[in-house]
Amino acid sequence: CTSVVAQDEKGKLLHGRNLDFGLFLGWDVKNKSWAISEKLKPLVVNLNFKRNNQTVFKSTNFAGYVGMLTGIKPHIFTLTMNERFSLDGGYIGILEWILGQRDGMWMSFLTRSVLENANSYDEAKSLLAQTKMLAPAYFILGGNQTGQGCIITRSRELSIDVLEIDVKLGRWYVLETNYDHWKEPFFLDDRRTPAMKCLNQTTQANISVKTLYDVLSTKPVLNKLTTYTTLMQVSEGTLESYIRDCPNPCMPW
Amino acid sequence: SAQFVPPYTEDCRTDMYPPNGPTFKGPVKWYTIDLDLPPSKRWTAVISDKKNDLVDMIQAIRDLADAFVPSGRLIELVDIALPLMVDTLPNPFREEIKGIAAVSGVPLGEVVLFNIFYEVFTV
Repeated sequence: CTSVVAQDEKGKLLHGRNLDFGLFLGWDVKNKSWAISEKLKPLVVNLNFKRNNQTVFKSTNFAGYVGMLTGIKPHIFTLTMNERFSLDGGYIGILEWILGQRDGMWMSFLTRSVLENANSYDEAKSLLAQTKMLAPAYFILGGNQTGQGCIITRSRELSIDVLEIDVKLGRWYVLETNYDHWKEPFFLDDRRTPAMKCLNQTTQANISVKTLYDVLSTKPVLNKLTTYTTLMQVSEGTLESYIRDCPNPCMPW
Repeated sequence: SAQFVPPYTEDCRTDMYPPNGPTFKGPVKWYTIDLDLPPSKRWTAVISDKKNDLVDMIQAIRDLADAFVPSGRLIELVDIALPLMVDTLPNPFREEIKGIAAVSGVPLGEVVLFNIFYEVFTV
């Protein structure tokens, strides 16, 4: 996965993401594609969660999956999550759960609860940073004020790091793939470098929904695991999603 | 050029928006989830529409599981053990998952597996 929160020169925040899933879950040699990724694409849906006929939040989901991976609380915050690999992983959380230790939250139920119940960027941020979980994860959160964009690096128990947008330091966007931002990505899976190259080439003056989609359409940020691309604008309250394909030659991940 | 050797890093794309061409496989349909409905009823419209695709995707995961454990015991374990687990999940997720299984006809254990796949997949 690749998630980006960017702030344009007017202080407007944009949030984009590629949802890549299905690694090692069956390679279709004939079609040069991942079996599960192709099966997930027809399941992609945009959802408008309403209460008293008012929109509470909107999301892009795989039908049948009740948790959240991509969502917007219109005019308040935007949220995506990327997978984080750690030896202290979800299987330990599941074992603890089975053995009766149930003080942690399942990752996608936490994101759903935050989108449904949090009413500010700061509230969402503290819930995502402090709630004990069953598995590690990266939460990428965008707010509705300038400077409100961050990557929360989570272990199961703790918030390991929070990287914020800081325009004074020249950091007008935060970008997360699937590696801790203070470490080099795995050399065979470096989607960070090409994404940063294209964002820097775009410049803050020209970042927009259009150019953000261009970045998320550049190989290997776009790859054979990419099922959908979502673009969100918190100030407009809009979420738009597109099902993707990666024509050959294209990286398997 | 770099585009034809792994990792096939392209020159930065431009003018890809509005989405078009071979990297765009189609738009995404909108549905409303009414949070005033009982949790077990909320997903009926979505799942009624996407039932065949969901069954198809679950079958692909079954085929994968059977490839790893040809005896079929892994799927049996999912179908026997995970329904026991669903009642330990917090609401509204527990009732929403049961409603999805009821509408789609997919075994409850397999809908549970789909919904906790993130934690399971870290294995």
